[in-house]
Amino acid sequence: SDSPNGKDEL
Amino acid sequence: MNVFRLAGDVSHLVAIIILLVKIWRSKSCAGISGKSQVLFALVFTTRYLDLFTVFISAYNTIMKVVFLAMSYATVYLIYMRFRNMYDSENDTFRVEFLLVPVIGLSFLENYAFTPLEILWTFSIFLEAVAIMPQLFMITKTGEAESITTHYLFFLGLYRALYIANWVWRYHTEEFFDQIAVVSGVVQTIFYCDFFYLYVTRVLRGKAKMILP
Repeated sequence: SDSPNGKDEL
Repeated sequence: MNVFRLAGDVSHLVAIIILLVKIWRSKSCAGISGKSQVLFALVFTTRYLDLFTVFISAYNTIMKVVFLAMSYATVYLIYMRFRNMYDSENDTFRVEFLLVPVIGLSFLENYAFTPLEILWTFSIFLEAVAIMPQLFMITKTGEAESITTHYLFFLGLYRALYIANWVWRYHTEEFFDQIAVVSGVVQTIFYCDFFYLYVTRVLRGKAKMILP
């Protein structure tokens, strides 16, 4: 799942 | 992952590949701001330190490694391999005017006062302005080769698609990353003037984009 501050984005 | 995000990442990848291939095939980096490319390498380096701390997905890891490798390859080509063609006389943007405020802001406005978070925030803020030396160079020389403008177009498209991605994520998963979204919007605004010139000049078959 996604980390709170968008660290799944590049 | 949604279609805007994927298309944004692909645009980003295409932009970087266009630049690398252009430099490699023409054996020249004329008209390319080495300073912008160093700033982008710094952006990737400070943002992707989490490669060592968290695993998000194979896609995430592979893309991060590819972006890092390609940004360093670009810097290598400009400053080492084809440095004779590097247009340093026109690449005169003072990067300290970007770095000092960006470092200051990342200490002031972040999600947690830890080294990794501050560096991540620094990378987000720096990415927002990293293209300025390149745009400054085009303004100074008054022209850009069409391949350079294709590179900038895909870089701007990547930013615009990320905004669509955030709108989508806000509505579907109530996701909202204030630092990334605000800097992302600011970053996209820098490309608007360029987009206009790109559509009105380059897409109408001009070999070069000459500024009015």
